[in-house]
Amino acid sequence: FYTPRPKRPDLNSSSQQDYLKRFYSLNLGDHRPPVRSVRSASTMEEKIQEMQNFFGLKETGNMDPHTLNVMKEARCGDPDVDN
Amino acid sequence: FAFYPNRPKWKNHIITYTIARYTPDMKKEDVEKSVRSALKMWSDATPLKFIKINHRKADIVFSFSRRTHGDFFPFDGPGGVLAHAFMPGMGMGGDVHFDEDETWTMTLGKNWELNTYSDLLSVAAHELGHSLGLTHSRDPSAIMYPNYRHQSDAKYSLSNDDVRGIQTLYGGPNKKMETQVASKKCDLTFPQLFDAVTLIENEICFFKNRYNVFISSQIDAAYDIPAKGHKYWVVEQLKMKSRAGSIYEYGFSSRVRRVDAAVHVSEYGKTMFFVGEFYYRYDEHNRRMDPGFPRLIRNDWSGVPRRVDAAFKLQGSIFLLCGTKSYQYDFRQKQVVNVIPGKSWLGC
Repeated sequence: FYTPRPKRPDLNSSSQQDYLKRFYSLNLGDHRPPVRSVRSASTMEEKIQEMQNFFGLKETGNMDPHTLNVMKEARCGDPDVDN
Repeated sequence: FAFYPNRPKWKNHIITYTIARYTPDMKKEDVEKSVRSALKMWSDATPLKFIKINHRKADIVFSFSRRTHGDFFPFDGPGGVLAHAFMPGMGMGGDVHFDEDETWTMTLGKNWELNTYSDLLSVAAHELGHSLGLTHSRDPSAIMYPNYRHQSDAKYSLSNDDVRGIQTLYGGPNKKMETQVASKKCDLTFPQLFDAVTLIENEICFFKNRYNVFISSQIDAAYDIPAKGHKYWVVEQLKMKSRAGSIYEYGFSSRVRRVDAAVHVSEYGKTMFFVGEFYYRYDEHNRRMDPGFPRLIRNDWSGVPRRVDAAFKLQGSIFLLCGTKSYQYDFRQKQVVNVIPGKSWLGC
């Protein structure tokens, strides 16, 4: 069975990534270095915009306070897209 | 609103559910009440009927678990994700899992230190949307919005978006069914229209075979004893209140095998029982049959046919239902004052 990875110290960025993986099918795994860091930053930005679009937020592509607040709210565990 | 790919939904409109594991945070009956209320929100908007069974093979299985719990979606501890559910289908399809690491309550409320909504009704209502075939809605007023709705005061109900979504899958509530039943009751062509009639609070309740029809009207509460064969039951608020009793406790002769009708006349403290062509008079105060009974109906009930199928009291008159007619009998004038077609009681 999948065992939950212990949350890393920089909770915010990893929990943000977990959120986008779980609810917006963020997949950072398939890039080979050194492309990874550039490509994954843009993938991350796309997924943040997708989430902002779903919740009717301004699509800045970065973790502004509004976006973080929505992420922290109690929610359903089912994905928002590609369900 | 949105659907899963290929729009999976339940083919059968009667959907079974069971609660496999409860939370220690709430009384069992409160969990069941919250789940029932959540189910009612969806059944009120569709032709769906939900039946609770005590079997894990139910279509929808509700359970409370923490962290890894047998599917590939472990929960995340207090806060964050409170529950998830699966789209309609076999096995785990339709099932609803609640995160036991939350503190579950029946009322709408915020668990401040965890900053999480933990009221079971709103979470169950959302997850049931998934169980029935809806995915997340972008409409913040919808129950299917990913973050549980902040409805601390407004009555919790489906939004238009939820209703449009679920009715796209299943259609609206069975208006047709109601008219079908209505037309069916008017098609009654039995020679004996009713088996029995009684009053339950403000409603006249007609019994025929396995049907019973409630007619509400402005009536005085009255009391009748619908009797079947040689047994009778006392019913209170439609819950069987007593074990089956024997009619012979009332003093009927052993030859009597069934009572056709009964009606209580509170002005005299008497209850009339009609058996074939005879009738008995029972004194409720002394709790025994009056002497000199049984007597022939036709000798004492002028204008009433030889046999009675059902009887009840309404606004000072006794109504005796015989065959397809009902006879309004004024027990002060001791005569029939009106004859009404039996079906008219059903609005036909």
